[in-house]
Amino acid sequence: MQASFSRTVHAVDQAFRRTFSELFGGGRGRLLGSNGAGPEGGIEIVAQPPGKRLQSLHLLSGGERALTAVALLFAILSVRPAPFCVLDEVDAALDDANVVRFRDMLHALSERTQFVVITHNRATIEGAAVLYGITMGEDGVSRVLSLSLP
Amino acid sequence: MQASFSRTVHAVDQAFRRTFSELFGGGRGRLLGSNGAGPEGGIEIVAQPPGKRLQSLHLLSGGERALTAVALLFAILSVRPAPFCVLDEVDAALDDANVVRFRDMLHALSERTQFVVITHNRATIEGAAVLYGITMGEDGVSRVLSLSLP
Amino acid sequence: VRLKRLYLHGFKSFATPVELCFDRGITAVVGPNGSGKSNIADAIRWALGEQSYGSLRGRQASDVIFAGGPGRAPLGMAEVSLTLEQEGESLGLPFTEITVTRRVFRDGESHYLINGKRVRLRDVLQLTASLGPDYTVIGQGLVDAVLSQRPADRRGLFEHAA
Amino acid sequence: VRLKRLYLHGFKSFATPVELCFDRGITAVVGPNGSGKSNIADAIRWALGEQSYGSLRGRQASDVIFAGGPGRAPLGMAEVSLTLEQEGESLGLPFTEITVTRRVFRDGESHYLINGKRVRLRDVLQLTASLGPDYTVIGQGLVDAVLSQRPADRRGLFEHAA
Ligand SMILES: Nc1ncnc2c1ncn2[C@@H]1O[C@H](COP(=O)(O)OP(=O)(O)OP(=O)(O)O)[C@@H](O)[C@H]1O
Ligand SMILES: Nc1ncnc2c1ncn2[C@@H]1O[C@H](COP(=O)(O)OP(=O)(O)OP(=O)(O)O)[C@@H](O)[C@H]1O
Ligand SMILES: [Mg+2]
Ligand SMILES: [Mg+2]
Repeated sequence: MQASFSRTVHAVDQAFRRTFSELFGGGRGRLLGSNGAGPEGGIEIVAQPPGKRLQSLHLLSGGERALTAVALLFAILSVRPAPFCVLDEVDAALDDANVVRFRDMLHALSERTQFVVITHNRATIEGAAVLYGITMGEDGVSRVLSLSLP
Repeated sequence: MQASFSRTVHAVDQAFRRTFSELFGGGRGRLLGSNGAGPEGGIEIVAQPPGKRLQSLHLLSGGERALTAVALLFAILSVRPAPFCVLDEVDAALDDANVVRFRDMLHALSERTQFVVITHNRATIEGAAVLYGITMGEDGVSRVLSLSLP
Repeated sequence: VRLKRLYLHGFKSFATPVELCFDRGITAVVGPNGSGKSNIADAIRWALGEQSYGSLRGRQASDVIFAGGPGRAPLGMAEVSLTLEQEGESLGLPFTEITVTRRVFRDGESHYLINGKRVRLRDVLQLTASLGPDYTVIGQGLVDAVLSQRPADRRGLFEHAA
Repeated sequence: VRLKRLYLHGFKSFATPVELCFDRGITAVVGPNGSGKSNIADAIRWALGEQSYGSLRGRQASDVIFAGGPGRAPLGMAEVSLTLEQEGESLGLPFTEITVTRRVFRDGESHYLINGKRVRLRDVLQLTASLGPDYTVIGQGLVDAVLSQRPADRRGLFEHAA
């Protein structure tokens, strides 16, 4: 159990280095095992956005936190692809440049994982193959419209 | 103390009814005193978006929660205008129609309260008189640019 | 394995039956605030066997059943079906299409079905365990929750991936 | 009372001195993720006397001092000045312009100044009490915190408004 856990952490760390610097357009991401390899060992996340010094996670901005978390999720998905993944407004805090890098990586991962993405971001919508619009009637009932893509 | 507290709650409730239905384009907002008027009495918030039945706060959507909170803040500001107020991405969860209503009410309140609004939303930026752009250099240092408005 | 179809009837704001078909790649879901988008994410988690009503923004089981609206009576039942398509038998069952159905009634009774046959919750959880439950649905506002966890609490995420 | 100017030097990512002048109406602050926008909101709260470093996303007092960057040495001090303009003496001091300054040094020493004269924290808090401190700065991601509070905890918001 322990050996396979350490192997997984190592593989996800390798993937995280790549997803982090691709999503941030530079910088360094690392995953480190803490407290030894025993059963109570944890996982430290190191995130160093481009042009910044190494700092602790609580100093990251709102958008940097969201992008770091997405980089970690995408790293796990590239090591152990889940058949599908639902993302509910994970791009809400991202600026325009980061949304585009997020969309592009989503597209690359969608070869092996299906994504259902709930979003208000135009750039994310443009990357989808199918688009559903949800409306709420005066009667408090939600309805679904299949929209054609822009 | 108690009498002035109840008067304030009543005045803010009256204002909240107006700010809620203006921001949501309909529906009902209410503030109710709970547990009697004594010192341990609390404030209940009732939010009923248009086209919905009366429900508890935890069933509201992300955007409905943000808009309800903004309606309450704006109600307090219309009863006791603070000289200035800083809003950090309070419009992040709002859809396009709600952002426009938010911007319009911000504009009306800015007669008596100065606002500093941190935002990524184009509609909110268009409502501002002065625009500052913040950039981060390769050296990890933030700099300020005064931008002209679109 | 891939996600083919989602069917909702009586689940939260979906009083009338709706069906969404999913593409192989990326499906985007858009709409105004309060229209029902996150309710769709909740429906998927619920159908996969989610037991904690708090993580579905509810307080009790009946919070997922359509509670009525202006001119609309409350319903007595919520039902969600999720259809998966598999190559081979990676989900451990000899069918190409597998439909997981969950129902709950106002009196609290719960039904779980696989391809129309009543099963136990344990059977559903066994089926969905291989889908990577910890990272299948990332809820609104929760994307950076993993950064706030203590290092030891992050193990779960990796053990599932192991 | 109105907000005229904000001056930062050495506060968080603002290593070089910057000044923002505010308009009577609405001033918008924009920029990429991580550029320093929320640091400006933190600077205003800090200058007004905020004592809890946790609510400034820090762990200790020195977290607000520029900690260095690629090719940039850390600084030894953080300073923020906020200039307010008043009609009459609503802030209780006989000046048209009132500048509140706060400094902190790496050794933990803190200075508070009003119009260049050293004062105590108590004097600053007395001055800013009339500005409605509970709703002067709404932090990122915290707008709906009031909805999660228990009813009794919301009294504070109204007492300040009373
Ligand atoms: N059991 C129920 N019966 C009827 N309506 C319900 C029920 N549970 C939730 N709702 C409704 O669903 C709405 C919330 O939907 P949801 O959270 O999916 O919105 P959303 O599209 O994600 O919006 P946002 O963009 O603001 O996040 C609420 O307004 C609530 O009235
Ligand atoms: N003491 C410090 N010294 C140097 N840099 C600091 C210090 N404290 C915070 N920072 C930097 O400030 C950055 C965060 O800035 P801030 O939170 O203001 O970003 P933002 O513009 O609000 O971004 P977002 O749009 O993502 O919310 C972090 O990347 C961090 O490196
Ligand atoms: Mg939502
Ligand atoms: Mg910010």
